[in-house]
Amino acid sequence: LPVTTSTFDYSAYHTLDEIYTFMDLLVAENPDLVSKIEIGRSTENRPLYVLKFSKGGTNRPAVWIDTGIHSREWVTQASGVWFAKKITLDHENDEGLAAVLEQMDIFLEIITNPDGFAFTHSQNRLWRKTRSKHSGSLCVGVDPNRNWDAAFGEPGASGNPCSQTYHGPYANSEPEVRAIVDFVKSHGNVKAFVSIHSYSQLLLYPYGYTDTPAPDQQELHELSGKAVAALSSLYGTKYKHGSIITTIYKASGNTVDWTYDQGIKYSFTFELRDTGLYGFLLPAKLIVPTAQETWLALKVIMEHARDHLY
Amino acid sequence: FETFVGQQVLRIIPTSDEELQKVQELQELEHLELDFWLSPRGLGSPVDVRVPFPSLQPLKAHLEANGISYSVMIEDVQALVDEEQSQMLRTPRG
Repeated sequence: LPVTTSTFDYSAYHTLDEIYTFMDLLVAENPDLVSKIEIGRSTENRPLYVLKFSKGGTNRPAVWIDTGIHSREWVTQASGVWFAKKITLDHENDEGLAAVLEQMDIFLEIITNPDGFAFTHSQNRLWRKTRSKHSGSLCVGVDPNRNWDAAFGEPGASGNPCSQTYHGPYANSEPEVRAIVDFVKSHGNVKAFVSIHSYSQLLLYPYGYTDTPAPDQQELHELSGKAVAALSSLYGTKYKHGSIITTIYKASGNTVDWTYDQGIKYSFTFELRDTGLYGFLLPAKLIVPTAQETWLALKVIMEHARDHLY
Repeated sequence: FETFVGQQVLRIIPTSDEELQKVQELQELEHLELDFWLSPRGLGSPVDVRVPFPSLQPLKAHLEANGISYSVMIEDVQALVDEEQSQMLRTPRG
């Protein structure tokens, strides 16, 4: 394993243990900026770690970013690793990021679904869900992006445990989801929440469960437009933006509908590269470009949240 | 380790409401064990579906019988998984 985060290979895919080691190294190298918080345990009792980037203060307004909630979307966890290193590199030199960190904390959960991620390395590369078991069914796992208490169980999710969009037996049944719910509620001051998926090159905002526009639709649409413009400026990658239901399809019980209904105005979900020929088997050489361009969009969202605290 | 030998990912782009309806109905055919990477969302939007080997011919026949055109997006899923694995093994790990 690498002995510093400088020798870590950001252009390769890594196992769960390697990424957990990376987190520990990052914390050790940046004790005044980065800390590691365990917010819960997964179904299979793996720790759920969140990196906190903070320049001090108590319960400051916060940005939440999560990657890897769908375990097979490997470019998201890999991007999360790159984001973490990027924050430590730029927190003083990048004016925008420095200004964000002057007022806000950033929480980054890189492996949101560790059981699923470990399963993709050991058993089934294309596993997507959690690994919880359900009485009466041979099928395993819940779609953690249909398990939130936002129109839970309504159309836009499946009640079939064998489906990739199974919503689970009840809202927050998955400990991976419950841990974030508890964290967000207890923190009480999260102002922006970005949940990152792949693949189809989209930046989406609430709602997914209803076609009634979110009260902040206009601002969210303008902000997401600016964010994808920034993203596209680097490599010309084309992104669409819009509400979940109008841009893709009805999706009940999803993450950012819940966060928005909790009062987190700047709630977004990303679908990273690619629409091309690889799907979830995106070549490792595309990790860094994907992370680089996504970071530009994340900065637009974070800086807007900082300038429009509510 | 579950293998994906013989599996393909098909890309279908529905061009009419009827085609879209037919593709949406595929999601209900559980015995085919289709894995929708991109679910049906509208006319002109791609639908990507990973197809287990035993379902490949029945699905292609079903699509062709209904006049729905498709392309093979990933010819051999296992080959890509193998390539990814070998890349990881080649990565220096200290």
